[in-house]
Amino acid sequence: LPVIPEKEKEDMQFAQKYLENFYDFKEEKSSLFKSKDLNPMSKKIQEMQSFFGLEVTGQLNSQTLNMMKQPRCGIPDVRS
Amino acid sequence: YSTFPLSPKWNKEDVTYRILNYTPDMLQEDVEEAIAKAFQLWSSVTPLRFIRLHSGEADIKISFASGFHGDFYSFDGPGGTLAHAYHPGKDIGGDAHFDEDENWTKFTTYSGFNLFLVAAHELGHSLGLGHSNVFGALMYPIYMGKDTRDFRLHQDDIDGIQSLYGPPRESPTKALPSQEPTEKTPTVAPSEMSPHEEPTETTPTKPPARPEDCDPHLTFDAITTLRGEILFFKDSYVWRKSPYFRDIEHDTISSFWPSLAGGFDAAYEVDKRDQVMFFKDDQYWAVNGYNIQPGFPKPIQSLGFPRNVRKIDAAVHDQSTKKTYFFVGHRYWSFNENTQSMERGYPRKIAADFHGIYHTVDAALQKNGHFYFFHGAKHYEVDVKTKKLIRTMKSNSWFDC
Repeated sequence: LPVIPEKEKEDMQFAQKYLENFYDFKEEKSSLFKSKDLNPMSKKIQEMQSFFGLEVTGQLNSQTLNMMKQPRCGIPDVRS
Repeated sequence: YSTFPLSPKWNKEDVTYRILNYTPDMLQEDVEEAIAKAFQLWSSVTPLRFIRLHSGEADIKISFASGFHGDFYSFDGPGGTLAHAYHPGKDIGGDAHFDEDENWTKFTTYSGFNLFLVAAHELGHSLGLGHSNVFGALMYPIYMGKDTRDFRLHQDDIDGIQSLYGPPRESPTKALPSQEPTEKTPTVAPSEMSPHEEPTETTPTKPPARPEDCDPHLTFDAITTLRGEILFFKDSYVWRKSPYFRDIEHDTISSFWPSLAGGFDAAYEVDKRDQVMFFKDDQYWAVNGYNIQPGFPKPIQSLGFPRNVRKIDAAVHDQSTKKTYFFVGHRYWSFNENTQSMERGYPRKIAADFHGIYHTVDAALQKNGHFYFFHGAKHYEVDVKTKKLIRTMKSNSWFDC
């Protein structure tokens, strides 16, 4: 659906929190080495999309974000 | 299905539970009944028996709490996380916590979350199950409001729990319906939340195939505008016509709104509120973009319909007058969106006010100063101001057939 641009940053932060809670995402805070992956959440988004049967793009598209906003159980879907 | 790492389980058949406190949202007896029925779901497919304790240490301790509540996983206010539970083990192992900031209910049609459904899911964790990625399984992580009468575990749930505990001593490994409370719950169509499964079956049913765009017999259940685009609904399918791209996009309702996947009877947009209202049977939802507004679904009677109106055929909003027209059979109502009330003098006959429209309306749309009323495989262009018929077209003419 058409997007309101200023919400995009909010959505990314929401998605990061979701992936931390349920998909064991850990943001690399200070690293001596530059990450090769410019979108560190991409793999975790893929994992989440695969779990829910969404199209696996690694991108935070509208369907993925909407799935993240559904009321749910607090237990992670994957675990370390 | 999945289990926790190393598949922890209770190494005994008699498992105790205790309800430590109660939510003020429900009567205590209703809480106790929901919990008991949730345990019964699992005991019916395993050798396990669940014994309630009223004091002392129990294996599974059930409590309601909000925000931070003494473990590392604080709750988050209304919505979001509803509850969590720990796998079998000592102390906190097996315990189930429910977010008190949610509105807990024994129903599945009004605002709030059905305690029986959430408890049954959490107790699956208390017994050792992780989440399932099978849509329709109880252990699927997303809340899916379903009719709880004759509720049955999905075969995936049974396979999972029996991988830990085996089948019950005397019964086969097929799903049995739970013995549900005798109270009559408000009406909800069993298929409206999940097109893939009826509550009385353990295997998903096949949804009807998507009709072809240019099928001359194509009909629609509901149509609405949304942020400049037009969405056409038929069963669980969506055709999306947008000024931003050339071709008609094919989607499913669940790709936009997973909890409304079953289909709609009517829909309309109130553009000044950036809201779309969806109707199914005797309920309706308000949606902003992808988000279903809190407090929904609500009964259509809250809009002012009499009790004998059990569903809406079609609805269309007139942006110029801020009136919404609801079509039911050969009559229609006029609803004032500013005052949020039905106008006096309704219902009226459709044919009396919309000249040339002599039949019922399956779906309706307002676009470019015209109403479009769909009936069967045709639709009728009507001038919004004069309410006179301008021309008749095929329903699929919007798809450049």
